[in-house]
Amino acid sequence: DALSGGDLSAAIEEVEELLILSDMGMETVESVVDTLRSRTKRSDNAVQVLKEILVEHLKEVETSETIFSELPHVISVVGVNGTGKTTTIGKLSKMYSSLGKSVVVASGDTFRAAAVEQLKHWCEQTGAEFISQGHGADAASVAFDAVNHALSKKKDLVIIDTAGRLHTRHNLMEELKKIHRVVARLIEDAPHEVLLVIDANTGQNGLMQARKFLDAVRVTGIILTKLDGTAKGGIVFAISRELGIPVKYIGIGEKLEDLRPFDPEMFVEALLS
Amino acid sequence: MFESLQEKLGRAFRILSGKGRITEKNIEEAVRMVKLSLLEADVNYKVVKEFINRVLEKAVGEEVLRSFSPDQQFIKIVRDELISVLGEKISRLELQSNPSKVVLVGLQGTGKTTSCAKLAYRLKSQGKKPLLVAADVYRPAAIDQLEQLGKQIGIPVCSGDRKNPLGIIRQGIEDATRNVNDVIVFDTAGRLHVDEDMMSEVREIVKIVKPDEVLMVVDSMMGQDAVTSANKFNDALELSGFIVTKLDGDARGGVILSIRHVTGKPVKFVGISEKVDGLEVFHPDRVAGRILG
Ligand SMILES: Nc1nc2c(ncn2[C@@H]2O[C@H](COP(=O)(O)OP(=O)(O)OP(=O)(O)O)[C@@H](O)[C@H]2O)c(=O)[nH]1
Ligand SMILES: Nc1nc2c(ncn2[C@@H]2O[C@H](COP(=O)(O)OP(=O)(O)OP(=O)(O)O)[C@@H](O)[C@H]2O)c(=O)[nH]1
Ligand SMILES: [Mg+2]
Ligand SMILES: [Mg+2]
Repeated sequence: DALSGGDLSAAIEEVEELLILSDMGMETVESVVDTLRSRTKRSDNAVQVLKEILVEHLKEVETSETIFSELPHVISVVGVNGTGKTTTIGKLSKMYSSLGKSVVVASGDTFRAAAVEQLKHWCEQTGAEFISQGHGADAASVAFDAVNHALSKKKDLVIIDTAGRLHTRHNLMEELKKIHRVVARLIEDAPHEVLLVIDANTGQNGLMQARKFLDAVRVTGIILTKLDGTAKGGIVFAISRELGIPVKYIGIGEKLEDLRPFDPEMFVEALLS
Repeated sequence: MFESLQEKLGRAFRILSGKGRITEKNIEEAVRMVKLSLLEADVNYKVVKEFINRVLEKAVGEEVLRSFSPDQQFIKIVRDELISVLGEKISRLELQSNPSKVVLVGLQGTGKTTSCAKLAYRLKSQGKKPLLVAADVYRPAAIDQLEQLGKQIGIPVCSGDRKNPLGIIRQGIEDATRNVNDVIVFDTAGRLHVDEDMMSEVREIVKIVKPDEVLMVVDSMMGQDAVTSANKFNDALELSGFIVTKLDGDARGGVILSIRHVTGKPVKFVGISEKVDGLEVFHPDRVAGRILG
């Protein structure tokens, strides 16, 4: 019986190791491997079947292109420290500007040293309008300012930068909720998108981050950064499996053009290479 | 179910030994549980395999099978082995020369700039006269970031012409000599271990500085791939140790076991908050408990 043949089980063991090394997490790996075993008849097509299983997984939570349901469209960018939020906002503002949208950026990290200067630099490069109240201001007040400005000046898009925060800090998670509440006072459905930025190097804690941020605010998508390194970002499988949050974009470098819409097939190809 | 590994193992041994004496099969089950727990904690897969083999050898050698409390003896073997790999005694900074020089390196966003300020603050509170050198010319406002932190803690920051990293570090060494600083802490740009140009730049920086310490700053929530970058940085620069950051989060921190195991270099400090006083000396036993979960 081919399924109990040495070749297939050796192939499956190799697959298991590859998936674990990609940060997919034991539970998710076991479920994928079980599916693989039940669908693969010979070891020579195991990789192809695996690709199909993984792509299916990601397509289950895939969402369509972002449409601005009303103007301004408001995006809030959140996540733990150092994942690439500020840089990604630079990239998003470039992407939307080149699509002809008028972009307003809210300098919502009023805490970290030189966070305002860092974001200001990106806005100068992309031509996005930069709204800031300086270091030490109230983050919710800056977000309110930016959305208010966009409303009165009929701008297309507001992107809110927020300070990196560990999901274990209750008061910081409460501050994030407050930023969103304040913005919703101006536009009921805002923020229309809440993008959680996750570093592709992150291990199983990435799942905990997603759970906690989702508990606090309505996370609508993930941006997976630093995929130009050697980490595979397999944690997104565990996140989409358990929480149903789709990956919207990937970061593949430190420059403004280094952002791509998420492509499940390409992502799985890279993961298995 | 928030059961600690110790409780899980205890339960497994009791259930399995309920029918009489402990068997080889019980040990296999215990090993499987430890393996799962370490993988959940982000310890690298290959490191887990090697670690488990060492534990098995010890378990056989110490005749856990014949012990009165096999679960406790087994977990003790695991814990002791973990602590011995993590580093038995707390490792300190080796500052031999005058001025002594410490260079911080690592991947993007791990906490290098913040850790430079924390280290300088710690050295100042120990009576030293540190100088900070801002050699990251790539990230927007990176130099501003270190300058602002330096101002907060009353420590001077050298930024040279703000354009050329090698020029900046040479300026820093000159300034330190002129102002009689006894220790210099150098911040460098985040870089990928697969970026040839940036790796050759950091090799050049280390060659010019001839530092007493080259510390790689690693994020405690990193997963399986951490060993790749740790190995590459260690091969390129001969690291003297690590700083592991963001331990105030709830990542289990298995990356610490991995990087320690594959490079043999000690973890010298851990970052436990975003503030300048958020740096602690590495305690292997505390981290062991955290990794085991
Ligand atoms: N290689 C690579 N580096 C990235 C990517 N995205 C961001 N970075 C780098 O990661 C580092 C941190 O980026 P930031 O944008 O400051 O991250 P952040 O989440 O805003 O950080 P905090 O606000 O401090 O929490 C910077 O050095 C960026 O250049 C990416 O896709 N690839
Ligand atoms: N909670 C917590 N945050 C930390 C710690 N260390 C650094 N951070 C935060 O992590 C983020 C990144 O820190 P940086 O010092 O800018 O990191 P970096 O390695 O210099 O980043 P690049 O220069 O872009 O590579 C910032 O938001 C810091 O405040 C820590 O120990 N705990
Ligand atoms: Mg930021
Ligand atoms: Mg830095």
